[in-house]
Amino acid sequence: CTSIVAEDPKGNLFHGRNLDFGLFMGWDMKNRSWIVAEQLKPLVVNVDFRRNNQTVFKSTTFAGYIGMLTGIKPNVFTLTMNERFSLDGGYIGILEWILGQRKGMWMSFLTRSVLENATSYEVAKTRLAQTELLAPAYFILGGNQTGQGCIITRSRLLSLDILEIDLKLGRWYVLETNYDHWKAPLFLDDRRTPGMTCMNKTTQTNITLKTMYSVLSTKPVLNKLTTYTTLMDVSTGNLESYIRDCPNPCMPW
Amino acid sequence: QFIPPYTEDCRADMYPPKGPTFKGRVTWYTVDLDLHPSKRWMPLITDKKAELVSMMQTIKDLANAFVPSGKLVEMVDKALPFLVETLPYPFGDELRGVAAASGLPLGEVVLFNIFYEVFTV
Repeated sequence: CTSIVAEDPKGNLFHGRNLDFGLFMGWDMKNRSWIVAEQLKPLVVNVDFRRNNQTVFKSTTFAGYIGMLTGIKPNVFTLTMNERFSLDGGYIGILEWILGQRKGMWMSFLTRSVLENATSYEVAKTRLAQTELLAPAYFILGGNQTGQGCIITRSRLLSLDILEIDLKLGRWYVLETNYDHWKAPLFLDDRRTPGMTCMNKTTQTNITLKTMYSVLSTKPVLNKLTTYTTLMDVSTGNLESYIRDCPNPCMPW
Repeated sequence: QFIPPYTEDCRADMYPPKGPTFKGRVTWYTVDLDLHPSKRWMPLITDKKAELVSMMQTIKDLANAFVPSGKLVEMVDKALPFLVETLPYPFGDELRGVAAASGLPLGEVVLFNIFYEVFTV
C-alpha cells in the first residue's frame, strides 16, 4: 500500500491511497497478475454509513469485509491503514485471542470504530496510538487544520513513532508504504523513493487530488497488487475511488 | 524502464482517470447503522454475492493446492465460527448477516475479515 497526506499552501489537506493486497496468493502466469488481487477488484465498493439519515462516515472497502481500511469523517478527519509486516505479527494476536486473552483490538475493527465514534483528529490520533492491537500496523491520519497529518507506526502493544506534517521543517506531506519511515525500505520493494520523488516534483503549490492521483499512478507506486486508488478531501467530505490496473511491464509488488 | 523494478518518470495529467491504468469506477452503497447489525449489509451483499462467492472459491482452491486433503478448508469452516461469539458488538452480528446474505459458511466470512491479521507476518 501507499498512503499520502498532503497540505497545500492554503492549509487544505488531501489524503490519497493505493490499496495493494494479495502478495503470494496465486500468480496467474498467463495474465501476469495476482489471482486474489484480481478477484478483489469487483468487490471494491464505496459505502456511506448513515445514522438518523445523516452520513457518519464514508469508506472504500471490499464487499463482505466489515472492518475499514480507508475512510473519511467529513470535515473532521481522513484515515487509512497500511500493513506493517513483523515476526511479532497478527497470528500471535489471533492465538492469544483464541486462548482467551482478549485485550487487543482487531485492526480493521479499530479503524471502523474510530471512523464511527471519534469526534476530532486529536481523539482519533490518541485512540489509534494507544489502543492495544492484535497486529502491527501503520495508521495514516489527516485532519482538517493546518499541520494535521501523521503516520502512526504501531506494534501490537505500543505506538513506536508518530511522524507529523511540519511546515516549519518543509515537511508538507507524509508518505507511508509498508516500512518504518526511519529505516530504508527493502531494495526490491521501494515505492517510497519514487512516491516522494513525484510528490517533491509536484510541489506543495500544485498539490490537489488530481495531482495526487498522478503520483499514485506512477509505477511502482502503482503495481500488480494495486486494487484501488482512493482520494479524499476532508473539507468537502469528498471521497472518490477508482479500480486500478497496472499494464505490463509492471512490478508484481 | 523495461527491466525490473519497472520505474518510470512521474506521471502527470492522469486525472480524470482513463486509459489502461483505470479499470472502472466504484459503486456507492448505503449502510444504515440504525438497522440491526445482521441486516445492515444485506442489500450490498445481495448485489455482490456472485463476486464474493467467486473470490472465496479462489481462496479455497489456493488452500486446497497447499493442503490437498481439504483439511485446511474444513478447519476454517469448523473452527473459525466460534470467533464470532468473541467479537465486540456489532461485529459478530454483522458477520452473521454477511454469511446469511451471501450463503457462505460463517467460518469463511470470518477468514476473509481476519486476512489482515493473518498476513502481517
